[in-house]
Parts: sequence; structure tokens; C-alpha cells
Amino acid sequence: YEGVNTIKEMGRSIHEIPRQD
Amino acid sequence: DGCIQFTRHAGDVLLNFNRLRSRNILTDVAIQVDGQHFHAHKAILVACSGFFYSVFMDPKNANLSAISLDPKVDPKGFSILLDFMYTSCLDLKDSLVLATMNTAIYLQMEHVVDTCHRFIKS
Repeated sequence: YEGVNTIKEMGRSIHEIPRQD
Repeated sequence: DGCIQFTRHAGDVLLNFNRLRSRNILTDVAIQVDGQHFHAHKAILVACSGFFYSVFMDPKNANLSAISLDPKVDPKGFSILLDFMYTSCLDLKDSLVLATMNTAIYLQMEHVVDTCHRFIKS
């Protein structure tokens, strides 16, 4: 995705599965 | 046109897979190594190891849910490589680097073998 219009988002991308419920 | 690239995505996905492994959620294979048992996800094993790729790509092994490795495989070396598959971190202690390298040879993880070899030479 190294296209000319690539904006880099440094933050978390998805939910985090907890170590236990 | 363009896209927003989430630079952390690959790491976030792998961390979630490791959380699933530690909670034994959606794990679909048990690996037995010299008496020790490890639960894992076939997809991760196949993605990381040429050996597991050849095992699970074989149609007759499609429903395999348990596999025993050759007794010569060191369980500590296997454990280090399984953690590497799920974290991208290769734990290298002097006392275990040879066992780790030999296990990586068995699992057909050439890049890890090369790295272990360079570490031993250094």
C-alpha cells in the first residue's frame, strides 16, 4: 500500500482480545 | 484515491491470535513433543513452518487434530519457536540456541535457522 495517497494511521487497528474473560 | 494504512495492524492481529492460543480458543490441533502437549492454530503453523505446511496441505491430513513430532525434537526448542510464530520474538538463550536451531531445521523455518546460525557464529 505504498501508494501515492497513503495516510499512515499509527494507532490500534482492531479490538484487543483480553487475557481472560 | 488512496488508503489509510494502520501500521500496527499485523502486530495487533498476531497479538490477538496469541491471546486465543493462551486461552485455548479456536485452537484446532494438539502437538505432542516428547511427552509435552502444545495447542495451536493450524493456520498459524502452516503460515510459519514449511514442515506444517506439507503436513496439513496433504488432503489425508485435512482433519488431523493431533500430531506427534519426531522424538528427537526438543520440546524447549519447539516451545521457543511456537512463541516466535505468535509473537515475532525469538527467545535466544546460549543454552538453547542449538536446540532451537535444530528444531527450526526440522520445522523447515529457514530464516530462523539462518538467524540462529549467525547468532552462534557471533
